[in-house]
Amino acid sequence: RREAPADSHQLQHSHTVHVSSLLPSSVCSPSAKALDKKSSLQVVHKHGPCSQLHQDKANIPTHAEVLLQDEARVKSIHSRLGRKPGSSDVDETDAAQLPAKDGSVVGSGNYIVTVGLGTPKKGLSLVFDTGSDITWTQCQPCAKSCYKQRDPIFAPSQSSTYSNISCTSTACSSLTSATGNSPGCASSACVYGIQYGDSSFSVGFFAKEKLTLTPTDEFDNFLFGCGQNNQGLFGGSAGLLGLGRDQLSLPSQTASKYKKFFSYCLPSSASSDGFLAFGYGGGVSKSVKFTTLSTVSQGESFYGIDITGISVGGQKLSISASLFTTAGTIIDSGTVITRLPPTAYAALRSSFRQKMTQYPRAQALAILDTCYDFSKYSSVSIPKISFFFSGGVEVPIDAKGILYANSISQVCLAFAGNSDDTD
Amino acid sequence: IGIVGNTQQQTLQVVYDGAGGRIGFATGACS
Repeated sequence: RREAPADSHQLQHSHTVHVSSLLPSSVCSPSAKALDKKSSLQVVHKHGPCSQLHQDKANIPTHAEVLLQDEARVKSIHSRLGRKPGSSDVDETDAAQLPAKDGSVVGSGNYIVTVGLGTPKKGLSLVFDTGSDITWTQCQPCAKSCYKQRDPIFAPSQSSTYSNISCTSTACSSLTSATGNSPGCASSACVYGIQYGDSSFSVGFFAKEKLTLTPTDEFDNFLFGCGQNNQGLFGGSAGLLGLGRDQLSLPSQTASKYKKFFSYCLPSSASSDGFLAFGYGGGVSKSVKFTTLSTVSQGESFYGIDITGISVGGQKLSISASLFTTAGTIIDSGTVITRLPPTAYAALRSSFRQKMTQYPRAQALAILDTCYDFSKYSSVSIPKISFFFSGGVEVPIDAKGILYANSISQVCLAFAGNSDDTD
Repeated sequence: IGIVGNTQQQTLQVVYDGAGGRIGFATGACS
């Protein structure tokens, strides 16, 4: 097997990647360092060996399926930005027949944290998602439908701190902005509904309950969805933890303690772990560089950021900053592959390909069109990529974030383009 | 709209300061 050639220029502007490191191990190797364990939750990849859900191997999607589901998530984000809030009402009958066009977001390349709900508390593995707001879990008696999950399904009747929210409350009304759907009402109880771009959905009672994030951090009267009709690609998780910017999101509901401040490290591979930490005391690196949050029109609950440029192999791409501001950009923990305006992606791809001509190309993988066969190499050299954000913040992307490996013979540039520069 | 996905966020500490209206990135902080 060949090794990547190295000279001083390459060392400065490229990553040397051991090909064997591109695929996750079959055993869990925890490595995350949360600076303050008290306010931190462990983060694991939903389908990796560090996750309890991993034991259900029969339901692990292929990489091609992950990428197709990721495309559904991106389409649903675009759809959500292009419609008026509350443009559809929640109805359980309708929910089962939702077309894959509307609603919020889900996806399959997601990360899991375990929180406690109820009194006595029950542990629930939830997908954590900065791209949505409402937190929900499947609830007994699953009046209409529950998918298979790893944890026991939450039973409100066995908790002393559970109660439904009234239809006439302001909390019920606030579901419209959090879910994009007007709430329903059943026997005076508020009914929420959230649907996803891949036709997954959850409908149930909007309720309040004690939420336990860490042994020391408990929150009474946390508003959440108690799902009675849940269907879709949730992969054995018990539901979603909404970390968006809406008033019903977890950061907003816990703002009195955490001041809407949280951070995370995602695992660098599916066989490793990361953390999700809340509050200033959660531990933030001294080397952190901040850029200003921006607001996305018709998508106020998303975290908007302003990209000003991209460099590949130390060379700034000759694309106008206005290309990025035309459509805007968000950061999302639930989308797998970064999407760029097509003109920006074309420039990135062209530069990357020029710097990778020594490696044989491989077949495209779903939305990833620039793939290589590394099977004859023990290590490879790939160009470094940096994002530049407003305020002059340069963020170098780790080698793990540049490539997406289906197998050693099919390793792809992990970026994709939107269909239109104005998307 | 463009989206920065989770593949590109690996090994970065991503810091959300909703009250301060800013978002931060730190390299080398995760392991």
